Amino acid sequence: MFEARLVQGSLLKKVLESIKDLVTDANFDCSNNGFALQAMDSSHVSLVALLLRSDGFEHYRCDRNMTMGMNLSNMSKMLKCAGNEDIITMKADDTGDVVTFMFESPDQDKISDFELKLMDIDSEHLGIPDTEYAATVKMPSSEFMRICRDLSSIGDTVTISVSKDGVKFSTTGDIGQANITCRQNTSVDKEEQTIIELQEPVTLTFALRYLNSFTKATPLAPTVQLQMSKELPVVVQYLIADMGYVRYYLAPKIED
Amino acid sequence: SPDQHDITSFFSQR
Repeated sequence: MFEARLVQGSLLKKVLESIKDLVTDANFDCSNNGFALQAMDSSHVSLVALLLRSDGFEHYRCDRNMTMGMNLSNMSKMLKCAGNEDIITMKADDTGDVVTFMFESPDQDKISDFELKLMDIDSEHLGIPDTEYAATVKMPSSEFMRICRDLSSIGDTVTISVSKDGVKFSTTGDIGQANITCRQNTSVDKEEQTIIELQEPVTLTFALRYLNSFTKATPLAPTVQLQMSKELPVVVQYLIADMGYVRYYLAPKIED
Repeated sequence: SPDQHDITSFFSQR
């Protein structure tokens, strides 16, 4: 059987909010390593990879590897019924066709269980190699969210250029154009820093619609990491403290 | 859309 208890249940609620707009149905892979997911959006332009490591749960048991197919919108409906302070436990039998979410209030005076029907989902699993990227940018996740939101009111795509001077986000639309440059800044608190690690300057263009969707993960982490190489998907990573990560991969636009 | 790469073209099928 599979059983995973998370005292900070709000984390699971936030994880789901970070992926449900991008992906409709997804297979969760349960193993001794943890609770993981890899899924693409319906247009196959982006991919999300999630890992919640087993040692991040207060209790974790997985007798054999299992795949649990879920409709993320329905899973979200159930997790929204958990209070932000609730402890959440997920349970499933090896042969079962349901997963149970149990919510316990912090005072243990309210216990709820919600049973979600599992589904068979045909999904491709892609092998993602470890790559050395030409540029890595770490910046406040709220700042990245703000930039993506602001630029999407001007244009549909953003060109991200990383150089030793900083990271520049540019867009063009019918009403005009916009450029936002964030310079490396290590003189402030760690969570407010912008740090650029550069092997070589890189410029890529992406659809803002997807980047905006990725920023739904902002509540999970104070900083976001962008990794870019020429003609490769950008990796947008949010680290979940002591547990794992949500990583998004977005294919670049084809240059004219 | 046609001006957009398919993400699967960058990664190997497992």
